[in-house]
Amino acid sequence: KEHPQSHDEL
Amino acid sequence: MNIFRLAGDMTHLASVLVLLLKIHTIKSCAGISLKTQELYALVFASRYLDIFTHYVSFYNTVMKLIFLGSAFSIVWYIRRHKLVRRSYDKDHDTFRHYFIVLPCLILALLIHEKFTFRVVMWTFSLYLEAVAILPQLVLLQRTRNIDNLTGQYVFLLGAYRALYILNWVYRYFTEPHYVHWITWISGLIQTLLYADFFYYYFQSWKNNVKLELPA
Repeated sequence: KEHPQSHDEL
Repeated sequence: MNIFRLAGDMTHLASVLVLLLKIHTIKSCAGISLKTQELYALVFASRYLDIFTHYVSFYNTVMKLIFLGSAFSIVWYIRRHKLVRRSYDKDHDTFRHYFIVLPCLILALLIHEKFTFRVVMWTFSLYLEAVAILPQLVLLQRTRNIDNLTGQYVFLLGAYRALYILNWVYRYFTEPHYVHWITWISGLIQTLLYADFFYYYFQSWKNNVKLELPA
């Protein structure tokens, strides 16, 4: 599962 | 990056530029809520804690710097600039910060994806951004005269959120395992807060009359 910190949105 | 995301970011950028134009050129912050601007500064400060440690792209880093820099300079202008601060409508901008900040902090401590300082702060910034517009909307309702730039500013901010929802829908269907419940629900609530404003904004546009929110 993708880590929220790696979220690429602003 | 898809077209909705880019359009959303550009609309967000445009909203900041419109506000800076009003403040810097006209030297007025009439109708602008300092409370909302301070909340946005807090939103970006807590969300972009990893700006120098977690690299995503050149685009992301530049945009983060712009949003951080503009948020703090707007707050500085309204609080410190000798001409701008005179136009600040202090008596009507009475929303209390802690009514908004405290519940968001508690919610972030309770509902998050991972219990680490950075993730909790990141989640807090999402919850806070969702409701940070409330003092501004309250101020608009109390202000009989909403000038053009203030109206455009709030409209662009709302449009940015609506475009981000389209971006999520697009990404959900095009990317594998793209599910972010916390981001989506807070983003949806944030956009719904603009529904009333949008209604009156389009009414005034259609009938070509000055924007005014009912008390």
